[in-house]
Amino acid sequence: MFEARLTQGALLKRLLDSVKELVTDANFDCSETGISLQAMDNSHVALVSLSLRAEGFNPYRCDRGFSLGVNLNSLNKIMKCAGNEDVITLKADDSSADSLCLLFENSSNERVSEYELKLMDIDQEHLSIPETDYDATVMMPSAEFQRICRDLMVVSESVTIDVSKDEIKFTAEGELGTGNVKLKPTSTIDKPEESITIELGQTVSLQFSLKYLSNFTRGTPLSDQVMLCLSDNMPLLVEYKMDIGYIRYYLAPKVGD
Amino acid sequence: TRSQIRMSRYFSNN
Repeated sequence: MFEARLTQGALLKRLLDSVKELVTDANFDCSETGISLQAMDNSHVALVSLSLRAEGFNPYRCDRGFSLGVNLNSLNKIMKCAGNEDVITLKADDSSADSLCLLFENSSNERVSEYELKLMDIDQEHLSIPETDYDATVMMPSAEFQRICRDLMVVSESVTIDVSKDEIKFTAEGELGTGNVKLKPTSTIDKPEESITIELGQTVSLQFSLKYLSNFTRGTPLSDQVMLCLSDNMPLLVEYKMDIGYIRYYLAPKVGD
Repeated sequence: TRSQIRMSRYFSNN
């Protein structure tokens, strides 16, 4: 038996919103420790990894590990039937899970709705992602990162990210001209959500597709801050941390000529 | 033009 009840149901809506543009089908891997998801986009150059700890649910019950194969478009349609303040419970039979039960309860418990989502077999590649010491780790307001991606898309479909000890610079070059945004580290003790920090082992300069990066910024509502981790010749890591876990996006850099 | 390499070239298969 699998059961996971999330008091803050709106979080599940936001999470789905942050994944569904990148991936259409995905396995939710359920275990004693929580729920995780790893999936790549069609071209296999971007990867999303989601982790939700069991402690974030009340209650959480999972007797043995199993996977829920879900079409995210279908799940999204059903999730639209949940109110923003609803408590959401996910239920499935772990021995023969061919459907996922979703229970939406309003705060006064007067209205309960129940939906069953048909599950599917999804045969997906699963990559092992090692813990990495990145050359550069940047924390910045998530809304700022979203704005930079949106603004620079006016100029080009690619952005070069340069990180040095005292600034992170985003540069775009296109047919109409060029644009860049530079941010310096700031620490605002009274407003930590607005601070920018740079941890640097060595300077990095990497180019990425803005289409993917702006897709990743769908995670913005999940966290005030975003973490960007860069190393030469490695995929960029974009992480949004939540109380209950995290969502991590990886993107292969543009290489060659 | 510059292009992206598939993720499986960076991370190994489980």
